[in-house]
Amino acid sequence: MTLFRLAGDLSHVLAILLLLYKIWTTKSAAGISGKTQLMFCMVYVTRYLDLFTSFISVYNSTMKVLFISASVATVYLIYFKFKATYDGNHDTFRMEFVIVPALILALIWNYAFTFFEISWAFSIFLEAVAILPQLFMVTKTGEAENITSHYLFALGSYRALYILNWIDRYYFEGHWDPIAVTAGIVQTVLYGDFFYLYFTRVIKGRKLQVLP
Amino acid sequence: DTNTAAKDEL
Repeated sequence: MTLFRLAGDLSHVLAILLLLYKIWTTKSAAGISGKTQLMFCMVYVTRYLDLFTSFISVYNSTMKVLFISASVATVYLIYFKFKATYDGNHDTFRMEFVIVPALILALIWNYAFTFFEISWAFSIFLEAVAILPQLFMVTKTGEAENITSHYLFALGSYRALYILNWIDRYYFEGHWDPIAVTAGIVQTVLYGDFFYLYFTRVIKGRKLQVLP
Repeated sequence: DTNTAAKDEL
């Protein structure tokens, strides 16, 4: 495992825990897109179907269980426990606009036309765009709380670090996974505007505000 | 090849 990959995974874990911490301590899901979290939950479940069929390492299995359980917990907190605080009226992105194309693409572009491989490819494609409802919500409300900004930064960094890992693996191992790399680049590019605002505003101690 | 066998990445 490359250092970039490890840093990426840790950044991913940090993002998930930051979000849970924010919702739990403030007892509020305000400013968080339930739709993005629901889609991330779908991403983990459809990707880690191999959890019980192919063992890779303790690290691998632990992370998979962590991602699925933390994601289910996040969705539960948003839609059940702190439902009253969830800004459903600002979370207006239509999920079918990304779920349907991800599914169609997975049926066309996969490594084998089997249930597991199509489910895996769907998961990779959906992950690339699952953040859109959240970014749309930040744009719509015009701002994000600092901890939400840190969450988005950690989440965006995760796939950006994976890109460095893929470059490293291509050079040193000759390993290359075209589906993951393509989706990973799209995913990272979507965070472009956000990264810019994060560095120019949040790092300088200001709140993240989107200009009208 | 390795793509369908074991996906070591998360």
